[in-house]
Amino acid sequence: NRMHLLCPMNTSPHVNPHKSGHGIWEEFSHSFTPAVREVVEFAKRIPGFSDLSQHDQVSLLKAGTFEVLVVRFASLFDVKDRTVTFLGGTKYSVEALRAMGAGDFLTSMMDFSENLMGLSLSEEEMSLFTTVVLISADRSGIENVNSVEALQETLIRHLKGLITKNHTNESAIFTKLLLRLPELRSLNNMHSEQLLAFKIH
Amino acid sequence: FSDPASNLGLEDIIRKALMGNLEERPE
Repeated sequence: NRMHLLCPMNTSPHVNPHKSGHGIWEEFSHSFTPAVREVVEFAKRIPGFSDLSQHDQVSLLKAGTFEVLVVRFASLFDVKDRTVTFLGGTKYSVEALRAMGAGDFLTSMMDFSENLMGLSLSEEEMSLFTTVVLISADRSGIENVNSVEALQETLIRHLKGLITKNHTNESAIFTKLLLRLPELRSLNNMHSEQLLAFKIH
Repeated sequence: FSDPASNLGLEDIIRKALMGNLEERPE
C-alpha cells in the first residue's frame, strides 16, 4: 500500500489510499502530460529536428524527455532551503520527503540541481543546453545516427560559442556543463528503477 | 520493463504531440 508518489511532476506526494494503482497512475499522468507536450513542442522548434525521420524524433524524445524535464524543473529542487516544490505549488522539506520514503535518488536530484543552478546560466544558455541534452546520437533505437550526430555537433558548437561569448573569464563553464550530461544519464537510469518499483507496488 | 517510455504511455503522448505538428504543417 504505497501512500506516496514522490515525484514533483505530481501535484502532491500524497496519494489516495482508496484509489486503485491504475487510478493513481491516471491522476499522475494527467499531471505530467502537459510538461511532456511542452518538451515535444520545444523539440519541434529546434532547427533541424523536424528534418529527422519521425522514427528518430520519437526515439530521441522517448529517451530524453525525462532528462529535459530534469533540466527544466531543476529549480523545483531548492538546495539552499532543502525543499522540493511539487506541481501543485506546495513545498516539502527534504526531511519530510525522506520520511515518506525518498532515498538516494532525491539526494542525486538535489546534487544535480545544485550543480546546474550553480552555473547561473541565462535562459538562452539553458535552452541551448536543453537541445544538446535531447539531440544525442547515442540514444537507443536511432536509425540515422549520422543525421542526429550532425545536428548534435552543430548544437554543441553553438552552445560552446554562446558560453564562451557570455563567460569570457570562466572557461571551465562549458566543461562543467558537458559534465552534467552523464549525470543526467545516471538520473535517467535511477528514475527508470523508481518507475519499476512503482509498477511493482 | 526494458522500455519505460512505452510502458508508461509516454510514447503515446509524444506521438500524438508530434502528429499534431504533421497535421498542421502546410503542404
